[in-house]
Amino acid sequence: MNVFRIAGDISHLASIFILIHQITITKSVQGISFKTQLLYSIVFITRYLDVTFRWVSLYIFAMKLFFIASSLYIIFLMRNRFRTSEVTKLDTFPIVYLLAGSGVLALIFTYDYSITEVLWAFSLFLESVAILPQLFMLQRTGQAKTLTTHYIFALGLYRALYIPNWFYRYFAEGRFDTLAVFTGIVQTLIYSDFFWVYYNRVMKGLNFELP
Amino acid sequence: NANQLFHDEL
Repeated sequence: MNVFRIAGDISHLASIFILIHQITITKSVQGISFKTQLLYSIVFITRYLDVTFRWVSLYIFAMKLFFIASSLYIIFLMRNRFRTSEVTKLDTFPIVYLLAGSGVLALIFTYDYSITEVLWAFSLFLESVAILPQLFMLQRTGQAKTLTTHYIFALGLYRALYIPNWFYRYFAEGRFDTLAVFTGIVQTLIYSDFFWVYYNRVMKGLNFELP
Repeated sequence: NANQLFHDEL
C-alpha cells in the first residue's frame, strides 16, 4: 500500500459519507442523480463478487463489503425514503448506452473469458462513465448545492489519486494493469471540466454555478 | 502479464 492509494481510498470513503450525510440532514435527494447511484451499485456488485472467493486482505475485504452495502443503502434512501418526482424529471441520461457500451468493451478487452473476469472488466468500463448522469444533471440545472459538489469532487479525487498509485506500483512492483489504468485515466478526464469549475468557484467560497 | 488477473485494488 502506498500513500496515493490510501489517500484515494479515504477520498472515496469520504465521498460516500458526504453523500449520505447530505441526504439525511436535508432529508432530500435534490440534485443527486439516481441513475449514477444505480450505476455505482452495479459497479460494486460486479467488481466485488470476488469478495466471496478471493482473499486479499482484511482491508480489501472490509472495504468491498462497505462499498457494496453503502451503495445499496443510498439506493434505498433515494427510492424509498426521500423520493421526489422533480428529481426524476431532471435525471434523464440514457444509461442503457453506458451499460451496453461497457458490456461490449468488456467482452473485447477482458483479460480472460471467465464470468468473473468479464464482469470485472465491465465494472471498470462502467465506473469510468458512471458519473455522467450526475454531471449531465448538473449541466441541466446549472448549479448545485455545495455538499453535492464536495461529493463529486471527493469521488473524482479518488480516481485521480489512483493514477500516481499506478505509476508507483509500476516502478516499485513492476505491476501494470492496462485496463484499470486506461479506464482510470478516462474517468479522471471526464471529471476535468468539473474540477476546473470546482476549483474556480467552490474553493473560493462561491456557489457552484456553470457559466 | 499474469499478475493482471490478481485484482488487489478497489
